[in-house]
Amino acid sequence: MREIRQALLGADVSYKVVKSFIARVTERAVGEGVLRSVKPGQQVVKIVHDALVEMMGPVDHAINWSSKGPTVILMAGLQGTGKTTSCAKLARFFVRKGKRPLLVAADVKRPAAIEQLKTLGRQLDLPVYSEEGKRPPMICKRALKEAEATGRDVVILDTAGRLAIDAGMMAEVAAVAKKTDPHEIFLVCDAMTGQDAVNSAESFNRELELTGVILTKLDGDARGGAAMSVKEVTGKPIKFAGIGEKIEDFEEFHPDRMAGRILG
Amino acid sequence: IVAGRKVDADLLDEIEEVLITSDVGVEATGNILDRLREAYEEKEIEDGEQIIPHLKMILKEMLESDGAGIRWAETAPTVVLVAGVNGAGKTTSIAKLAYHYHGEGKKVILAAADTFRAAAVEQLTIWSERIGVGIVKHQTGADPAAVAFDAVEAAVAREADILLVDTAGRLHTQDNLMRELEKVYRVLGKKIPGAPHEVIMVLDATTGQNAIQQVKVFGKDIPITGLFLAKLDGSAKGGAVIAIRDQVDVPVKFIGVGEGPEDVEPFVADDFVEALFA
Ligand SMILES: Nc1nc2c(ncn2[C@@H]2O[C@H](COP(=O)(O)OP(=O)(O)OP(=O)(O)O)[C@@H](O)[C@H]2O)c(=O)[nH]1
Ligand SMILES: Nc1nc2c(ncn2[C@@H]2O[C@H](COP(=O)(O)OP(=O)(O)OP(=O)(O)O)[C@@H](O)[C@H]2O)c(=O)[nH]1
Ligand SMILES: [Mg+2]
Ligand SMILES: [Mg+2]
Repeated sequence: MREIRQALLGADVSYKVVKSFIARVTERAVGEGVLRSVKPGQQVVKIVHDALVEMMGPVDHAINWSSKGPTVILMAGLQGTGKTTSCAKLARFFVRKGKRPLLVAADVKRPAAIEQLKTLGRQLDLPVYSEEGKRPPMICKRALKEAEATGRDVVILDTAGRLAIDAGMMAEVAAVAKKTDPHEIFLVCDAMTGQDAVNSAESFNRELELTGVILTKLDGDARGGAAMSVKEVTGKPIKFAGIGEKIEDFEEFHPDRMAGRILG
Repeated sequence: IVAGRKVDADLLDEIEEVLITSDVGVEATGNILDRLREAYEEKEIEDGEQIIPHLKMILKEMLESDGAGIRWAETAPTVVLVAGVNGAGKTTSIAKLAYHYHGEGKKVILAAADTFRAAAVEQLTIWSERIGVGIVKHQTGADPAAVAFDAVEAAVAREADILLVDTAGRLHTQDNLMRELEKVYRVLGKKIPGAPHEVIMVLDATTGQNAIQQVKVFGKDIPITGLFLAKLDGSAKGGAVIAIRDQVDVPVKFIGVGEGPEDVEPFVADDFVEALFA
């Protein structure tokens, strides 16, 4: 069990998540009499793998589509995790399902953030809503009006990266959610995130009613233990994975593949 | 972790937890705990009161280096190449260095050699305008090495003191992009022998143990002379730099502590280690 613990910590799974997970699988192994058997090794690995798959799953890429008016998707997360890029990826994903998305450039802070989303919108031939010099909550509220007026049935709100410990910025994104009542609120999380994943996930989940997680940069070689931490502390499904920089590098998340990757 | 306790397994477990949760990682933490056990056996530590100061001393030693700050070239311009994985904070970190050296009266030029990402050139251009420094750029889609080449020519012609070269984010697992970075590096050296005089790799303080791999693999292709640890104003401790120093001899030169141009500080090992235990 020590080896499993070291493997999980080596994969960047949060310390407290590893602790409770090891306790659970030890209990299960004891309960199944595995640890008293002649060769517990293989059976322990199987119990751990199955428990991990169970924990990372179930498979869930459902979107809570609106029954009336546009479906609103809010994208939130720490700085540089891939939110803006993922907005474009999600938009393309929806276009392929026959939807007509509107992208909303509600990051008024980062230099050229609006331009970045507009460029991605042009690549997809999709409209991008933006305003100069206004605050994100009202920009997003007016964007919904614009969507209704122009027959757009999905609205994807790109927001500025923010620290979970920045009370003002967390209040701002909560205000965006309040003004737009999103059908989906995604935490966009970088797969190479370390121990801090629990802290930021907990805060974002507290301030926003997260409905899911998008895990980005999975095309790298980070083991991705942050996925386990985020899933465990929020209880919210990881719905999508970013697997590259191009707009088409996006897929539904596979819990079983992630379990194998984390275990190494 | 409290003074006046005996050095036992429980105390070492608590120390392990502090190190692991700070992203020091399994391997480096194991090495550090071994050194603590050794110190206890050799009577350098005799009770719990001495263990934390001894631990801090070990960590500070691991992080010490002889040079924070940019090492200036013998003749201007000093060329600084900035690299790192996607979203680490390269472009913003360059803006901070530009603001700092511009404020010191140095002539600064920026090179927008991220010709790939949407609005990357626009982002750096806005910074150059806000700070009041020159920028060399081509259109998106241009060859980054061509931008680097032109930038060095301009830096020489305009008698700049420092040239900061921004590059596209790339994962070390992308061979073609690592080749591209290598090419930018070589082109800089062709124009000015000895350039780039500094190769700064930007690391995101929220990154876990993959940071070790990033530094090692980037470092295989280009000689990294310093690390810029960004986003240390968050709740992440950035302890991965300890794991890195445990394996590679690359100093942390700067830390990023916010999103504004003034949010950069020289790395001070003492302060960093104290913050781990705060
Ligand atoms: N390799 C790889 N790169 C990605 C992925 N997703 C995003 N990126 C890159 O990561 C970097 C940051 O992406 P952005 O979309 O600008 O991130 P962001 O969260 O909007 O950043 P802020 O708005 O500053 O917080 C860019 O270089 C993207 O191209 C992914 O799945 N794989
Ligand atoms: N809080 C905080 N945010 C930072 C810091 N450094 C950079 N950022 C933010 O991190 C995000 C990404 O920064 P960039 O400078 O675009 O990162 P990059 O490495 O150039 O990204 P790519 O070029 O896409 O690979 C932006 O939102 C920055 O404002 C820092 O020290 N603290
Ligand atoms: Mg963004
Ligand atoms: Mg950049």
